[in-house]
Amino acid sequence: YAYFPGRPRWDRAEPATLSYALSPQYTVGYLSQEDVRAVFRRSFARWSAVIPVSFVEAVEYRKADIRIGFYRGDHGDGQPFDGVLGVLAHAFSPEDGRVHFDAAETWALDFKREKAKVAIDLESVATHEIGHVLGLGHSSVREAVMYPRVNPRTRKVDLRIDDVEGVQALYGSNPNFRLSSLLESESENNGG
Amino acid sequence: RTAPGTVTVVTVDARNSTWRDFSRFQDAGKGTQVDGMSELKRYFSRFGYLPAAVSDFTDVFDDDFESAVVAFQTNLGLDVTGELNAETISAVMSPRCGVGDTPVDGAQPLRR
Repeated sequence: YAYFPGRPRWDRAEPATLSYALSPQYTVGYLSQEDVRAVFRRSFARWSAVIPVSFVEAVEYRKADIRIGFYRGDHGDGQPFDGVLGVLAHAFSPEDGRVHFDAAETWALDFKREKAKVAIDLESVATHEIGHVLGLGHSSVREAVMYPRVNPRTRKVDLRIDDVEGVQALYGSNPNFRLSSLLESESENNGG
Repeated sequence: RTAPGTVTVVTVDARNSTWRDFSRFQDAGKGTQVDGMSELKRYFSRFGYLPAAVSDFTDVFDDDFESAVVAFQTNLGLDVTGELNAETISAVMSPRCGVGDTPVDGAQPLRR
């Protein structure tokens, strides 16, 4: 795992709570807002399960700590999106809170419903970008959520030990989290 | 009209239209000059492997570019060869996150 220069993190009194919101304006029309909100609820929950930070959906977008939107091309932050595939999304280091997805992608919530060969799993990328929001850089461990590449029609949402150790070094461990259960899970995934 | 019995095969290359062109650099080695390699250098610059300050990249596979390729291969867990082999070019052309790969501040990837 790796961090941004200076190891920035959200510096909040414990128990830390961060608010997030989806832009009401910058959306993708073919996805239901309720489904997208559910994706982000699950994505944030994965991180809050391992660190003593909780996430709540804000009522007002502009006042949220973490602001999520879908943008096309040059959207004013100096990092224009490039159309289908290429760069899929980006996020900013703590405590900026901006998370941007390329609206030109074919974002999928369920590959059984979305048949496009270029479909990208929204939940996988959301979980990855939240890692950046929390302060993690890219990992060189291919199985890690924080690995920078993702292939179309591929789902990778479960945090791996590399992700967990990285984020816990920044925020500490959630008292309810058991590393042994994650080790067992990874061991099973690796064929024992 | 499509004639009866004709099968139309549509192949979708799951890669960005710009990055797809990078396949022509496969197997280019140090010291070679290939038209358009400056674009590939810009890609490496964008993700932190070459200095962003250099705007006029050449098309020559030079020492700095070899170091960038080595760093890229190391960061992405690829075989470290310093060459633009098939695995490396495939990794370059894959869809990815827009955050740079080398913002690390002394933190080394943890190996277990």
